[in-house]
Amino acid sequence: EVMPTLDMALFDWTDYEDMKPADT
Amino acid sequence: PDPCYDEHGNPRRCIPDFVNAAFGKEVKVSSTCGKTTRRYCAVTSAEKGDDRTWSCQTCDASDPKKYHPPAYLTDLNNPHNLTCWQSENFIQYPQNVTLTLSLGKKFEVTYVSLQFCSSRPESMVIYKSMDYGKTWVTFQFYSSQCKKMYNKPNRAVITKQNEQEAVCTDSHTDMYPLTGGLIAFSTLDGRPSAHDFDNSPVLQDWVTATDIKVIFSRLHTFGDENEDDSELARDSYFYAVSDLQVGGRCKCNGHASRCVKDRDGSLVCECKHNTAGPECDRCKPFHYDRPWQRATAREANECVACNCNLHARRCRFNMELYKLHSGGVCLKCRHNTAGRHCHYCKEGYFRDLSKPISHRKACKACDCHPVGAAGKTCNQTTGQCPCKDGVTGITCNRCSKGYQQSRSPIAPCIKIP
Repeated sequence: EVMPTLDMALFDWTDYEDMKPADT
Repeated sequence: PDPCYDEHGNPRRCIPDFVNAAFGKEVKVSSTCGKTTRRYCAVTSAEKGDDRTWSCQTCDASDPKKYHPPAYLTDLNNPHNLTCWQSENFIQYPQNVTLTLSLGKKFEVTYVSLQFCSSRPESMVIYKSMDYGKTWVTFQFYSSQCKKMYNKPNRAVITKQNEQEAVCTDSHTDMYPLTGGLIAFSTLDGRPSAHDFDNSPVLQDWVTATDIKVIFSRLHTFGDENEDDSELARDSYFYAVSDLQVGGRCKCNGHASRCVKDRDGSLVCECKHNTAGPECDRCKPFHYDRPWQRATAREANECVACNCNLHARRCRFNMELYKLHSGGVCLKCRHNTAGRHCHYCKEGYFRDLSKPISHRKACKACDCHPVGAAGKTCNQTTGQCPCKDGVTGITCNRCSKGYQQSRSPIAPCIKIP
């Protein structure tokens, strides 16, 4: 059973703008 | 076959042929007779104690048959048809006559010889330059009065401490023979370390020259130059040389078997053993794995290429590392490699073990997930990135079993309740 890859669109970047990858 | 390598292709010491380095070269002289037609006379009979008789001729630069140009010093020496350069008459101490010869490159000089058409000088000095005529050092003094003329002792003993000093000797300073006398200076004569020349940097330096200069300081005379009718006598006192020789080898430090003209006509060694420079006195680019050394009879001491696994074009030498094993340090490793031999992958890359280290794609990017991985550096050999809690995969791009994705980039995977 292969787990789905992490979906970057689901993350809440409100308090982590500096961590957000440029291409997200 | 190349003399610099044996029949198995292994490097071995090689040296250029022994030549007369002066042959055919231009000699600059401070005086040549004939600019204005002038009589000169040669004493024809003058056994000791006899009356002298002269035969006189003219020196005339405009008449090839009566000219005595500097070119005759280094032209083909035909004993049956001697050609002699000749100075003007009676240039007597303190005036002198200077001959200067540029060899065109560094030579290891074995001897300097002069064959005279006149009587030999009463005093003369041989100099050498090692920097193409910028500075000069004395090579040898000749005088029947060493102390008075050059403030040097006659025939001083040479010791290990002063092997690089010029000696003054009264040998070869006899006025006779009045013509055909020879002065030959052997650079290693009487030098204690001569028998072990290979291991004597002092003597290797001593015999090295780019230019030779000979200064004739004092004419031999019969002492009649100041008598009443001394004109005839004075016209018989001049310097004349038929052959100036500089015997030696093109200096290549044991790394070349011959010298050739390069693109701009300069004489250079045809360097082997991965050496470079006009005298093969350094390693060629990228061959800095060990320090340059002169070749010896036992050891060629060739330069060795740096080992950069085909990932660098330049390297430098490091003595401390050389003492440990080898001295080459690669510069600007490419293809995401690193280390003094570009032998591992730089941070953020890992080894693709399906390819040799010298392959252009031997290193692959870790590609760690920007959120799931705790860092960008993966394991050098497996490529495994460091994953955050609950995250799995080589690049940390999935949640582990029993976990689910959250909305927080700090804890991307949380346990399923």
